[in-house]
Amino acid sequence: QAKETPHDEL
Amino acid sequence: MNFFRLLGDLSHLASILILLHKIKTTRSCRGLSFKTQALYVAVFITRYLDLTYRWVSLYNFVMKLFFIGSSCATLYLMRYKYCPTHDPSIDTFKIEYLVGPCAILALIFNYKFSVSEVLWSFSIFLESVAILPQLFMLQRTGEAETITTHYLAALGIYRAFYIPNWIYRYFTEGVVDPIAIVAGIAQTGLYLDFFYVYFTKVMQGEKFELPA
Repeated sequence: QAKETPHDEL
Repeated sequence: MNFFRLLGDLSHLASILILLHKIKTTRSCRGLSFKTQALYVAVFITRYLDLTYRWVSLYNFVMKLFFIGSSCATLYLMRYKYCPTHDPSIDTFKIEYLVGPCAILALIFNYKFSVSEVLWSFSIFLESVAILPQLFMLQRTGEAETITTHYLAALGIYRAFYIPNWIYRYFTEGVVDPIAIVAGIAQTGLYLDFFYVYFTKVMQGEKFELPA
């Protein structure tokens, strides 16, 4: 199952 | 943070510095697509809205500010300071064909149907195709200044470095970001023709020229 995407990339 | 992502970010940073250097030293934005640069402003602003409400790290914060600031500065330089050197008659790609489909894709493919998440998806999709007006222009003129090709190469390589980063993150952290991965692979794919000419000609000291 997918983790919540943290959007920690640029 | 891992080695590949750092290399990617540094490459991205380098591309912008090369771009600004080109504009400043040649006092011209000849050969650059204003439309592509405008799309990057849209990409950075829609993606980095989270600057205002989420703290990731100092690195992340500074880079985001730099990308928004430098893309706006580039647009300013092209629009006002070196405006006469920009030739709109060859920068004719219709960006509606990019923005519209990206907006639709973002509404369909997103991690959560919220304003910030849809805008984030939109920025990822838009970034993957934002270079098209520039490549289209290059195709039309058939040649480019060497410094401009260095800019494009650094910009293209940046997303390519993210691909091993995603593979690495999958194995070490179990993180998978399918939207970014698919768009990132597509984005890198758009550069393949350019890379071919860049590595076989420009890196050998020849001028960037497309076969007629």
